[in-house]
Amino acid sequence: MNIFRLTGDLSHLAAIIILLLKIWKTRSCAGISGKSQILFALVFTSRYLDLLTSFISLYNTTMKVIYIGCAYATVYLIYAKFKATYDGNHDTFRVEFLVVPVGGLAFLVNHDFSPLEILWTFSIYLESVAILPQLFMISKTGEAETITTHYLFFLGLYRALYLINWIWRFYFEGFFDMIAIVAGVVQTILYCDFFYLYVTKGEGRSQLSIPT
Amino acid sequence: WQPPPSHDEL
Repeated sequence: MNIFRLTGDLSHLAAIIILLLKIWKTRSCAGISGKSQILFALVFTSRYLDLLTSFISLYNTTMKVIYIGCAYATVYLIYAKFKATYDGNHDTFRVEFLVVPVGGLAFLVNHDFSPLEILWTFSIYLESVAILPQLFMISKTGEAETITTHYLFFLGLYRALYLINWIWRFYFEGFFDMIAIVAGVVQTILYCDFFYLYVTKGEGRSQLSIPT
Repeated sequence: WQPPPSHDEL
């Protein structure tokens, strides 16, 4: 464990908690893409099945349980409890165009053709594009609540910190996972446009307006 | 391919 990976995990946890609290406190999921949240729940489910097979550390297990719990709680709040506030008309990204190619790629490019490893690879590839429905929804509505932009900022920051963690681990431990690194670079690149807007236009505005 | 790394990261 190094400081970049730890702050990355905490940034990820912060994003997940910010979103969950935003929906719970405002009793509304306006502006939130339920599709992205379903994809994240799928990412955590397919990646953390090793909870049942191997124990790495208390930290590792605790965080995985929290991530999975919060992901499903968020999906529940969006599609059940606060369903009336879900903006389905703007959450129209065709997720099958993400899941099918990612599923196929996981079968073709992986470290080991075993069920758990293919599911892990699927989750890595899917996570890199899972935010697209959310970014697409924001580009359609042309705006995002400030709290939603903070959620996206921490979510994008987490994988950027992981990239530094992988540089650190390669240099000090010789650890190198091409699949995670390539997917992590793609994932972080997808946030660049948002990062630019967040930094340049985030200050003092109630809404982040994105030119559509 | 190198052997599957033990995925110790989240």
